[in-house]
Amino acid sequence: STEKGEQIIHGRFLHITDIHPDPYYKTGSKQDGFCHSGKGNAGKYGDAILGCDSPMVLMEDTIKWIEDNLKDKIDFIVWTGDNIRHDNDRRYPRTELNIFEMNQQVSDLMYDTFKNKKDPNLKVDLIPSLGNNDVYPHNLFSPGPTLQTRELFKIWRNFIPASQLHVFNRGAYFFQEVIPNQLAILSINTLYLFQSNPLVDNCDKKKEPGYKLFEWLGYVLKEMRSRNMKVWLTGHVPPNEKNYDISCLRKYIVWSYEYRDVIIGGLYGHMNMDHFIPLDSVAAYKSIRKSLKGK
Amino acid sequence: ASSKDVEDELVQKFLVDNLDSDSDSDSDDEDDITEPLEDSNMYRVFDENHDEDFVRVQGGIPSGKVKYMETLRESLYATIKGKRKSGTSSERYSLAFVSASVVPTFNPGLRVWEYNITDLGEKLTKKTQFEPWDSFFTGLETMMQSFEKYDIEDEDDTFKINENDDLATIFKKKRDKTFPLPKPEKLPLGPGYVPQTFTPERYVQYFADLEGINSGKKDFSYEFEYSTDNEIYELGTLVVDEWIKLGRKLGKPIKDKKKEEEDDEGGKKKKKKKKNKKKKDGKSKKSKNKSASDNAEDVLQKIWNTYLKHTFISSNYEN
Repeated sequence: STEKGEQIIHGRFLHITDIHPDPYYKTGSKQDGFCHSGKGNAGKYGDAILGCDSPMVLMEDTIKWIEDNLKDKIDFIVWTGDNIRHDNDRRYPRTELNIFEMNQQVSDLMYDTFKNKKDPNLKVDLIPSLGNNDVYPHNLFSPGPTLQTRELFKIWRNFIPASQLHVFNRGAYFFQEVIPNQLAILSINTLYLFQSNPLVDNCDKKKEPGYKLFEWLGYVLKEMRSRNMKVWLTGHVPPNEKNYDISCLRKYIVWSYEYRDVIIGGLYGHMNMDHFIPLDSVAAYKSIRKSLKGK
Repeated sequence: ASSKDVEDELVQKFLVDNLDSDSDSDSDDEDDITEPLEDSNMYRVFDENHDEDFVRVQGGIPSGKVKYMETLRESLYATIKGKRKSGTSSERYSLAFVSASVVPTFNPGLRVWEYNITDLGEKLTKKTQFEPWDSFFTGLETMMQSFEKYDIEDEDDTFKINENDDLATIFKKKRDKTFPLPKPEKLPLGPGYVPQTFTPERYVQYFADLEGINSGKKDFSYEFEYSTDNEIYELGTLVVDEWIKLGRKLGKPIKDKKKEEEDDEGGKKKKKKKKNKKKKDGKSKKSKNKSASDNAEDVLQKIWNTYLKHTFISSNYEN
C-alpha cells in the first residue's frame, strides 16, 4: 500500500478483549474487597472466578507475550474494548478523567508495542471498538459529536484513518482496510444498539443513533460489495436478544444475511465467556414483518 | 439508470419474499415453526434466574453462567433447523463469535484466527481500478450531515401514505435504508459460507493458567487451550455450515427431550408403551440399539462438557 509499502500477509489475526486493567489492584489483598485493600490471597496475576479486575502486570505481561510470540505472525488485531476496571467499588469511584486516562495508557501501550519502528505507521493494524465500561458513566453513550467522541478519537488517533474523523465524531464507528482493497474490519459502536444504554431507545426511529449507525453500515457495505471486498464486523457487546434492543438485533441479522457475500462473521467480547451465537435470518424477518404490519 | 432498475427489482423481491406473504413456510414441516425474534423470547429463563445487575454491570464474581449457557443451548442451539431449511451452506444463519476476556472472570484468554490467503497474491496483482476512497468519504459525510434533519423532523411526516397505496408503493415512496435490499442472486456466497480466500480455517485459543502461574509452578505465559480442528469439535474449516452442525450436536439432547415430552403430552405415550411391549421379544436387538443410542448420547454429552470447559476458559467453573 502507499502507506505501508510492502506488507507480508500471514493469514492470521488476533482477537483480544476486555482487559479491564485495575491500577488499584494489590497482590495479597482481599478478594471480597475487589482486591483493592485488606489482607487476603489475591494472586499476583489475578485469580479466576474470584471477581477482581486485572492487575496491571497481567495486562503488561499479556501484551509482552503477544509481542514476543505473535507480533511477527499476525496481520492485524481486533481489540473489542473495556480497557478500564469495572465501576464496582464505591471507595474508588471512577471519574470521566480516570476512564480517558486509562484508555490512553492502554492505547499507548498497544501503539508502542505494535508500531513500525521505522515510521509512525503500525506494523500490525489495531482495530479498537468501544466497550460499555469505556464510557462515563458506564453504559451511557449519547450521539456525537460530544466531548467523549472527540476524546476517543484523540486516544485512538493512531488506529483510526484520519479520513474518518468526522464520521467517527458522530458515532464512534469506523472501518480499517487491513488488506488494501481486499479485506476490511468494521468497528461498530454497539452501545447504540445496547439495551442497557439509557440514552438510546431503538433502531427504528430516525433520531436514534442506532438508526444512523445502520445507514452508515449500509453505505459502507454497499461500497465494500462493489469493490468485491470482504469484511468482519466487530464490536464490544455481542448481538443477542438480551443485549440488543429487538429493533436493532433484527436489523443486524438481516444485514448480515443480505450481505452474506461480503460479511465473514462478527467478533465480540463483553460476556467473558467463549461461545458462538447463531443468528437466524428467518426469525429476524418474521419479527420485522410483524412490526411493519402493525404500522 | 441500470443501477436504479436493479434496485427496483430488488425492492420488489424484498416485498415478495418478506412483506407481502402471510404464509409461514415452516408450518407444514416436521421441524418446529420459527418464532419471530421477540424481546423476551430467548432469555426468559435467564431473566428469571439473575438479578438485573448481571448483564448491566458485569464484573465481580461470576454467577449463574452455567444456567446462561443452558438457556443458550435450549434457545439457540436446540432450535437450529435441519439442512433443508438452513440452506446447503446454512446461509439462513450468520454467526457472532464471543471470545474469552483477558480479565480473569475465568482464566485470561486470547484467540488467534487463521484464514485462507490462497489466491491473495493473484488478487493483489490484478489492477482493478476503483474510484478513490476520497470520493466515497465525501459521499458518506454528505449522507451523515443529512442526519441532522432527522433530529428536527417530525417522525410521522417522514411516512405519509395514501389510503389506497399498496405495500410496494409505500415501500418505494419512503424506502428505509436501514433495511437491506436482498442480495442479488448472481452474487456467490462469501468466505463465511464457502471456502475461498479469507475463509477462516481454524482458530487457536490460548489461556493463562492463573493457578499454576500464581503458585510459581509455571512462568507467566499463555498456553494452548484448544483449536477448532480438535478431535471433539472436528471443525474442518470455519464456514457457517460447520458451526451450525456443531450447534445441532450441542442442542440435540435438548431437542430430543422436548420432542419426547411433546409426544407424551400428545397421548403418544401409550402407543409407545405398546410398541415397547411388542419389542420385548427382540430383546437382544433392542439392547444393541440401546447401547448404540447410549453411545451417541455419551458422545454428545462429551461434546457439551468440552464446550462448557472451553466456555469457562478451563477454570473448572462449570463443576
